[in-house]
Amino acid sequence: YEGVNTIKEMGRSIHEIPRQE
Amino acid sequence: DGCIQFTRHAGDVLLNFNRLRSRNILTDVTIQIDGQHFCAHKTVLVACSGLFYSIFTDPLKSNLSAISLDPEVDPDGFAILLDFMYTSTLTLKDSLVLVTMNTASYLQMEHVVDTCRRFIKSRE
Repeated sequence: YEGVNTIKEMGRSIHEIPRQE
Repeated sequence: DGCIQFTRHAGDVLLNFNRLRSRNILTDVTIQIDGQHFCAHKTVLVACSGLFYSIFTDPLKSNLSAISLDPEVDPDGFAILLDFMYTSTLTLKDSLVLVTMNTASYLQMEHVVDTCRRFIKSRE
């Protein structure tokens, strides 16, 4: 995908599983 | 047309896998070495180690939920490499780097072996 109108999102991409419930 | 590339996605996914491991969620195999037990996910082991790739892609062994490794394998070295698989960070303690390299060789993790070898050379 490099180069073809790629927008780089530096933030978190998915939820974070907690260390414990 | 274009796309959005989430640059930290791989790290976020791996961190979640490590959280699952630490909470024993969906872990599907126990690796036994010299009386020590390590719970893990077969998919992560297969993705990182040539040895586990050959074990778990063998139809006769893919359903095993416990694997005993050769007692020659050092549990401390294995623990360092298992953490590496789940964090991309390889702990290098002078006292354990040779053990780590030998264990990586046993697990068929050649890139780690090469890195350990270069590290040892740089310390000589």
